[in-house]
Amino acid sequence: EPHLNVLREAMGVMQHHDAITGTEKQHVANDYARMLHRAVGACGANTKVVLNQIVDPKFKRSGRSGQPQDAGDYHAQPSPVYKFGFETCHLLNVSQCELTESKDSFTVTLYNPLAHAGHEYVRVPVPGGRYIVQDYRNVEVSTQLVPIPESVLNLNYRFSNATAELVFLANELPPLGFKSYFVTRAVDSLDDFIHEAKPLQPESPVGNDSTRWH
Amino acid sequence: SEEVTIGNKYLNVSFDSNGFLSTITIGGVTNRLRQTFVYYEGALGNNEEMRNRSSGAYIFRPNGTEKTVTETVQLRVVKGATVQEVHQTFNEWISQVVRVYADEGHVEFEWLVGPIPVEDGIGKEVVSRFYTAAQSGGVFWTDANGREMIRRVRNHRDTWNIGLLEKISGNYYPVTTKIALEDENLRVAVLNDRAQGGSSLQDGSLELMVHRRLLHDDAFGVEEALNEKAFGKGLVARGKHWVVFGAKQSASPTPEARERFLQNRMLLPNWLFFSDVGESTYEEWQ
Repeated sequence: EPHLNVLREAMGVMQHHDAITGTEKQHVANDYARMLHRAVGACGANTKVVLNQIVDPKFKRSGRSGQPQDAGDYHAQPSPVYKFGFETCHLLNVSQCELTESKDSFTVTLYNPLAHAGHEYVRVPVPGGRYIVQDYRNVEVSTQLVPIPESVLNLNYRFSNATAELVFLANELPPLGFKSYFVTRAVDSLDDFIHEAKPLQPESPVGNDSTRWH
Repeated sequence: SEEVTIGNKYLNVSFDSNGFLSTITIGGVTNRLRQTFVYYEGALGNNEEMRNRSSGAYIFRPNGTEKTVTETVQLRVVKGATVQEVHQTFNEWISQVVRVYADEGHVEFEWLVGPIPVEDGIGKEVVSRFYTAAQSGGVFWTDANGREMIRRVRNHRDTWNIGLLEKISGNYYPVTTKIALEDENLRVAVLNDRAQGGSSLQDGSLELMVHRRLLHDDAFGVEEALNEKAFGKGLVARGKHWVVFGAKQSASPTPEARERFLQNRMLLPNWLFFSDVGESTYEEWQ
């Protein structure tokens, strides 16, 4: 409840026409962004608990139950023992996600808020290589690795190792439900393994840019 | 230097030898669909009287008509079974990805604009503009908070005879989720991922303002120019437009119905969560 109240309060402040249209002074706009980010982050705890309960109805949140965590330090608190972390990556719009860039195995869970089945082409920032994506029925999903555009790679405040996005189709997303995919970075063969061992060398451009990626 | 085409089983889009999107082909029928970026220079006034207002946080007031950003666009083409993309570079501060997913009936435009250069002391308001051959007769449609579509007519007001002093901004309207136009054959809709200003300043064309950077306050109270920065440089904005193009007489679902479903998907999107699975194998996870 305290987390939801942080978001309620932020949304209360944002009813002001300034917050909607951007006619406030810059430092006020920055403060609005700060309030919203903190509030949405605080509610990340709520979504984690709910998703863990949906995933595993027997799940009971351990750790400090019932204590209203001060949302201000929701980052600081060691999150109680969750079966699944269900982290959010807020910078997917500039192809940045620390978890998917650094882990060789991870899951992607999509929660469909609509009242009818949905689908989505998922884009996950990765440092390159080959990936296997499986759904919960052990069905392997076809994937494609797409280079991140130069103009995004060159953004002066993007701190990421990702050079490509792993793209795959998540379909049959149940209404008001979720579906998870297991993503594994594949080490195919010995030379891949050797390649893995070495830090990834930026590929030498073969021909001009367009032929390289055709 | 050659024409480039990407697409899927429903549609193909082609780019001309200068790198601009030029046509869309659906069901074997090719129609004109050109897209480019232009910008308006922000008017600079002393704000004393109405006619001397500057363009600013409260006001969109261009100084003259649009400026083009380039004559040629650099392309990089990526083709695969799941998605086909064209990465366009218009100049140092405008780029875009045009993509067609294998099983989608629309075209996605992911634009990236900024930092908008102002070394010349001129504020700039950047617009993405789509051109088609539709004979729209000055009529276009903009949504009201994602619901009702309101009929707009260029240089016209329903309830009084207007004498427009601002020929461009006087035809701009708030577009929360969609702007569209049609004639008896064609309909084109552009869905946006955030509220933007938009218009149709010539028959068959639609435009949406994606980013703006202004250097003078417009004297409506904020007493600050709309000149947002990040890390000491002008703000960079990134967003998406989705284009639904089709014959007006399509069988069900009608183009409008397809737009509505897409609008729901894009504006009430799936929530993505990521979990580290540590050393678990797939079987253990399953």
